[in-house]
Formats: sequence, C-alpha cells, structure tokens
Amino acid sequence: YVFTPGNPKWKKNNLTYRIVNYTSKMRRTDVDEAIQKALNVWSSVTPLTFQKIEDNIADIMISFAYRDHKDNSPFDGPNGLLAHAFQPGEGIGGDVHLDEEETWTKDGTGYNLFIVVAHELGHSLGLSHSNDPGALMYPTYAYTDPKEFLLPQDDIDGIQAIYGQSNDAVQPTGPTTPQVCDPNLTFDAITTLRGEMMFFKGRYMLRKHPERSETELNFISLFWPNLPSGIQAAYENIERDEVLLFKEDKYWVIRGYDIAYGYPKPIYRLGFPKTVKRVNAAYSDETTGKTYFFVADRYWRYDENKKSMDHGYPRKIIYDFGKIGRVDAAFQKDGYVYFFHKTTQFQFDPRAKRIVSQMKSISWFNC
Amino acid sequence: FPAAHEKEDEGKNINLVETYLQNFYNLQKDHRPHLRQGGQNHLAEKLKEMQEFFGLQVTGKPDHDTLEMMKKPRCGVPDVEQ
Repeated sequence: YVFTPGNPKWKKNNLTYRIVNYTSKMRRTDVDEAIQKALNVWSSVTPLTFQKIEDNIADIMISFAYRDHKDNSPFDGPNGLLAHAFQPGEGIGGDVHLDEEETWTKDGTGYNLFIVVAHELGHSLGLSHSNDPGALMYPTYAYTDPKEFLLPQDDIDGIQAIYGQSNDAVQPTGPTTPQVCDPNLTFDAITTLRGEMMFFKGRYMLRKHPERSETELNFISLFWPNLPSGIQAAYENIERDEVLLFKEDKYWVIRGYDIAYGYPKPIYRLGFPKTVKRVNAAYSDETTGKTYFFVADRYWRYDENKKSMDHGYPRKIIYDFGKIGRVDAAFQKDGYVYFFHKTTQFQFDPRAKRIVSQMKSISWFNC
Repeated sequence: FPAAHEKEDEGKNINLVETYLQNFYNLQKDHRPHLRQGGQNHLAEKLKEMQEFFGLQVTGKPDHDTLEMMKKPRCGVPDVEQ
C-alpha cells in the first residue's frame, strides 16, 4: 500500500458524504446501495463513520460528470479513465468524480459501481495506488462479485496505518495475493487448458504457459465473470475441449471464455451419492477416457464415453495411489499424474501404479 | 501480415504511451518536441517506472504486455506524485 504524498488524512473520524447527482445507467436505490456498501468497506476496518447528508457541503461529495468538468482532469468518454478522487482536505478534498459515460452497473457487466467507488474512497481517505495486483487500490479495474467482496489485507494494513484499527473486538482480516514462489503456497484446484496449466487459489488463477518462463496472475473473474472464487476441483476433457470446474455440490462446463449454457449443474447428475457434498480434486486420463474424482479419503472413477460412474467405486485412495493423503488438486500431464497435498506434490506413474517422485507444490513456476 | 499491422500500430501506440505516462507517471508534456528525437531516454525511464510498478518485465520498451496494461480501464488518479 502507498500513502498519498504528504500523508494527508481527515482530522476527524465522523465524516459526511453527499451524492450530488445520479447516473442515468442505474436505479437510484441501486446507486445508494452501492455507495453505502463501498463506504462500509472502509468503515468496517477503521474507527471512521460516514453520515449521508442531502444538501450543503459534505466532506465527500460524490458526483457523475462528463469530459471536462472544471477540475483540470477531464474524463475521456466510455472506458479508459473511469473515475478519480481527491485526497482529504477542504473544498474539493475527498470528493469522488465518476465518468457518466461509463456503463455503471451493480453486477459483472459494464463497470461495477461498488468496486469503483470503493477504490476512489481509498483516495478520499488518503491512500494512493498500491502495486499489489490483488489490492483494491491497484489502479486497474477488476470485477469481483460484491457479495463475495472482502477488503484485501494490503488495503486493511494501509488504511489502518492512517486511522487505526476498528473498534470491533475482533479485528477483520482480508485475503492476501498469492506469491508464485512462496514455499507455503497451496492450491484449491489445478487443470490443464489447451496446453497451458491453470492453478486456482481463492479468487485468483495462476496461468503457466509451457513456453513462457514467467507465470501470469489473474482474477478468475477476468476470464469468467460469472464464476465464483474458491474453485475446489477442475479437470480438462481434452477430447471435448472442455474444462469442468467444481465448487461445493455444483459444477460448470467451460469452453474457452464461455460457460456452457445451463450451468452450474448439481454434481449428482454425474453419479455421486447425496452424501458427497463437494469434490476435492479431479483429473481425466485422455487415453482411457476415465476421469478420477477425489473426495476425502476415497475416489470415484467416471467413464466419459458412457457418461456414468464405473461400478465398484468409491475405493480408498491409499489402495490404488499410495500414501498421498487427502488430495487438494490433481492434473495429468505427459502421461504422469500430479497430486497436490498441501505444499507437497507427488508424481504418480499410472502404468507402474506407483509414486515415482515428490516435489514442492511450486515446482512448475521456475522459482 | 502481422508486421505491416504492427507498423501502423506503432504510431498509434506511441501516442498511447506518451499520454499514459503524462497522465500517470509525470512525464512532462513540455518535453514532447524532442521526445521523438532525443527525449526517448526520458520516456524509456518513465516506461521502466510504470513497468516496475505493475510487475511487468522492465524493458523500457512499449512491449505487448505493457501496451495491454495501458489499455486496461483504470482510475484517473496518477500512480506517482505529480
């Protein structure tokens, strides 16, 4: 996190705000709700309070504006510059300006008003841009479902360094951004995807192309805005050019950037008994057309051609795969299966039916 | 095909790069006249600063990843002190 140069801050904790005008793109009540939620992002981790006023000058004046709106920082029409805000202070200090020519929304289409206002309020309170790609104060727009939004730890640390902690007995904490060479890095799910490898962690996806040395870190929502974070299992059906993603008792079918119509669907249609509440990991063997699902200490085998579970399952993982413990994530590459258990990775040879090597979980990232 | 296309993009891209660095990385506008002749180093330095901030490969050149980042919708507040 970065403080605004000169460390400006409000000298009081009880601030006022006023919504000067409304965008034509959203219902007024939705605008009110989005702004209220954005203010709560900051008030819930500091002693700050925000009181709405309807007229007179508030500390934070929030308005939608066109192009040149007399503050020496003109907007540029759709996309590009979305909004800006001013550091704490009198007059224009603390004010938030939003580009009225953007498509403001309350979901993942266009630009989510809650996310953008929450970012700008960080400036209104004295924060500058952070270079942590997962931080709310990172300069570029990235959609997160407001219902799932948690203020990242980088932003909590920054705002609390200015205003102190919240008065709550339990101090809120936020998600941290995965560091690819962190030896303690574990994964929620892993799959291949058209020759690349996708490592899922929280709301992030680490993308590794075999020809590139560096690893890309993206939000899952960048590719699939309607997918939840916290994907729990994933596998690629190479023949059908599909990736299946699992969370709790639902799964999605992905084809490139598209989520197949009608998904998510219940996992039970694949043949799981109702006692199964979630899938921990999965991989699909392209040569046999069999897909292996790992749940707790057992696994099921699914026949992709018959589209049904094979008989005689579930079986104990340890019987057929050895001492690999609970499987967090798995994928198959070049004939070997890689099982991830916490920070350990096991390379399993399905022909020899034994573990042939053991590595660290981050071995794919050229650390 | 790509080469010719890139040539046309280059002209458009240098405008994007200059405007971006003026907006967010305090590239002085009054340097614009010799940006094309002698000020490239100044622009390259600013470009490195931007690449470092965004965790991109620091090349000082407007490579593909850098241009992609510059095209992303974003907040209008500068990334560095103006």
